[in-house]
Amino acid sequence: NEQVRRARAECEREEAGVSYARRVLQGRIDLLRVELERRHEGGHDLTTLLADLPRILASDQYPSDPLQARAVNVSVPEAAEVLEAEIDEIVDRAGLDDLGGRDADDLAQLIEELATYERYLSGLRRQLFERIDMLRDELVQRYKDGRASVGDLL
Amino acid sequence: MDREVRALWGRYADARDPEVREQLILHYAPLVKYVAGRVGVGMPSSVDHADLVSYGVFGLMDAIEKFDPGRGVKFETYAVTRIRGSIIDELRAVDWVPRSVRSQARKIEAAIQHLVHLRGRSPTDEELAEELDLEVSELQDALARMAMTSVAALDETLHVGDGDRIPLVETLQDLTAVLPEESVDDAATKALLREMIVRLTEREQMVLGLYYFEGMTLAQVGEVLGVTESRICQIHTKAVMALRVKLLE
Ligand SMILES: Nc1nc2c(ncn2[C@@H]2O[C@@H]3COP(=O)(O)O[C@H]4[C@@H](O)[C@H](n5cnc6c(=O)[nH]c(N)nc65)O[C@@H]4COP(=O)(O)O[C@H]3[C@H]2O)c(=O)[nH]1
Ligand SMILES: Nc1nc2c(ncn2[C@@H]2O[C@@H]3COP(=O)(O)O[C@H]4[C@@H](O)[C@H](n5cnc6c(=O)[nH]c(N)nc65)O[C@@H]4COP(=O)(O)O[C@H]3[C@H]2O)c(=O)[nH]1
Repeated sequence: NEQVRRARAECEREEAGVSYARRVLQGRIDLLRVELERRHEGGHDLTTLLADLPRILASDQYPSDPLQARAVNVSVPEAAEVLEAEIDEIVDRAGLDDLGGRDADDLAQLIEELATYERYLSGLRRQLFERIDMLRDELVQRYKDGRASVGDLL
Repeated sequence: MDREVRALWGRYADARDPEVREQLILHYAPLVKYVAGRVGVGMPSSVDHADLVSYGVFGLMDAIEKFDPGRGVKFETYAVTRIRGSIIDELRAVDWVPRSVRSQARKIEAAIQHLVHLRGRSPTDEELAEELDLEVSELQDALARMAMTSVAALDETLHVGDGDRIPLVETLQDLTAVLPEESVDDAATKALLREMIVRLTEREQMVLGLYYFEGMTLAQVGEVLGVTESRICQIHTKAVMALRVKLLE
């Protein structure tokens, strides 16, 4: 049991980092997309963007169901640091100096690069879920036939 | 931190310029997507996720205002704590758990506390219903209505001392790990939790194990145990209440 748990804990540690970097990157992409849209419409007002944050950042959420809930913790995982550094590098390489001065084409290019990286993170995340859920199912089987119990965890 | 942001913090430190502040909020706003996404897990469907984001943005503004770069803490780490706290505080202010459900939960917890003292173990549904002068079906209906599946539901009731909350989820998930940098309080909390978990019913232990230690969804735990959806919610809620009662002693 120990071995299976350790393998899964390692995957979960990595997944926590990937999921964190993924959600933060998704938020960033969606904000840049709204900014690009506004650029094309000619207006560029930061304050209205801030007022729209709830709509932009909760865009993909649908009503939750307590039965589909999973125990989650809310923290900044260490494993995210490496990924965040890679994302920062993409942004730095785009060479845009500040939010106001970005050229629309450069901005569109940056969004595309970030979206490619987001798809990479989502793919990594799916693979980690597959592995985590496989290791978990192995443990659950052992709960069912008595080879594992909560007691051995305490 | 990319170059652009470091420059923003530098300008904000020199002069609290509202426009620089807005750019900082915009830069770190994605953190709110992460926190609101996770605090939103397991919430009743009546809670609007966009509201969680707007509560979280308040917390982010607060974090930017109060952040002291000299302290050597990463801003993201500081901000995530403040954003989460702000969402939970704002939820409580709008009474996201109806008062009637909240007061009923308190009665049930008081009854659990009494029976745990009396018998040294978690009560069965029948014992608890009798103590509360309810039919077992009435008790089970009440428990099914109190889904303790979200961070906010688990988090908010554990106000201890001067306002620091014990994140029950983290503590439970960490129960099996020995953390080097554990504080005395955390170690004490874990000891209490371990002591209580072994006094729960067999089935409650299994639910806690599969949900907190093995990372399953409640629906998946219900499938493994072969119980209905509302029954798994009840077992989970009652097990969490027994743990909370222990921690609040
Ligand atoms: N309940 C739940 N469902 C999940 C979760 N993760 C993935 N899914 C489901 O699986 C689909 C594919 O996810 P993906 O491969 O990560 O692929 C995702 C991801 O690459 C990206 N994406 C997801 N959310 C956002 C977002 O808010 N902003 C941006 N820019 N991209 C997003 O778009 C793709 C499609 O997203 P969806 O249409 O939402 O479709 C999602 C969603 O239905 C989860 O943690 N919880
Ligand atoms: N072992 C395992 N773990 C899983 C699986 N799906 C998600 N998780 C993990 O469980 C957390 C909560 O997922 P959720 O309840 O669906 O709650 C999700 C969901 O409501 C939403 N979300 C995330 N990605 C997507 C997406 O692509 N599309 C949609 N529509 N919603 C998403 O944000 C919330 C938080 O997402 P995260 O921070 O990524 O945190 C996720 C992720 O770390 C899975 O199939 N197996």
